[in-house]
Amino acid sequence: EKQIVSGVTMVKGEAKITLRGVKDHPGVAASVFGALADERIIVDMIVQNIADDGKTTDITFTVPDEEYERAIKALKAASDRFEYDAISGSKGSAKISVIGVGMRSHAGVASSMFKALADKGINIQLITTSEIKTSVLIDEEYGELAVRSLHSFYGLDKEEN
Amino acid sequence: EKQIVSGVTMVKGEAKITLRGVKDHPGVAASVFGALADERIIVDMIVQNIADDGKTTDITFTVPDEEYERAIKALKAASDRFEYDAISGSKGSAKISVIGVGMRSHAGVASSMFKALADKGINIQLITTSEIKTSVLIDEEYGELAVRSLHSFYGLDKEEN
Ligand SMILES: C[C@@H](O)[C@H](N)C(=O)O
Ligand SMILES: C[C@@H](O)[C@H](N)C(=O)O
Repeated sequence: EKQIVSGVTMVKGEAKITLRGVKDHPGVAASVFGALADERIIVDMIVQNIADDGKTTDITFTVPDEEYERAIKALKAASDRFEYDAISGSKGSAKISVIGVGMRSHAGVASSMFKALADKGINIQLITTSEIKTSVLIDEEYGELAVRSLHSFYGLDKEEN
Repeated sequence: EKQIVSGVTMVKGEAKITLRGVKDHPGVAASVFGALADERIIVDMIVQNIADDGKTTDITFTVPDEEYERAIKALKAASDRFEYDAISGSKGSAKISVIGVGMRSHAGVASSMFKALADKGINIQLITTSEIKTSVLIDEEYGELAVRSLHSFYGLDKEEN
């Protein structure tokens, strides 16, 4: 899978915000992001997993660190539009992405990315993928180490690339 | 945001598999996808949200319907490599993606996609995003309706596109 990966990127200063226990009904996600759009909040990653009990699930999204307080305020102000159990979050994460055509068909690329981070003791907080990119959220203090480890694992740091 | 969206795609026949209660330690995600890579299982979407209690979280991934049984078997055979509380899943989902440059900065694009689906009573099972694409998993029987609704919402069905 080394030849499949063409690049590694990092975005630091990402804040993560999680809405715990939203109802798994049509319209809930629209209300949450509608409230953020009304305040013109810049949203980067959005992750929602399958509801465990078929009734409620959690929605996480990331914003630039400097939008964190405004985003939390926008959600709290809109709590009449959707129900949730709690809001949690923090600043200071980094999004690390591995890019490569053909990622989708290779569980090997994802597992090697996760292994290269695990070997450095880096914990993966969040995962999201598309056909050509796998992104994870980690503590930003591990950002440079993560990028270096992935570059060297995928042989991207060689001169004759 | 209508001019930002350039296309809507659908992939039917996706099976979703969720590992409930995996440990939130470095190395766990690598073991899970390492076990799938060993069996050369084709993985499409991968979604993991922030651990609620800092201890455990759930990991969901999708495979083509015809790989579902093999993927479940590979996970069960590898249960000595990682702990989990339960495995759940089902076949017959569709991945619906909205594509557009500049998505990242617009909570409006995401909320409008979610609203167009909500208006048809379509429940969103899973969400994952990248900078240029927002993807959701829905019940595949709503697939054509979802694509038609999104095409018409974003004005992509007009001749003079
Ligand atoms: C949780 C949320 O995604 C809900 N299922 C919806 O469709 O809006
Ligand atoms: C849950 C899993 O992602 C774990 N945090 C890891 O780093 O592997």
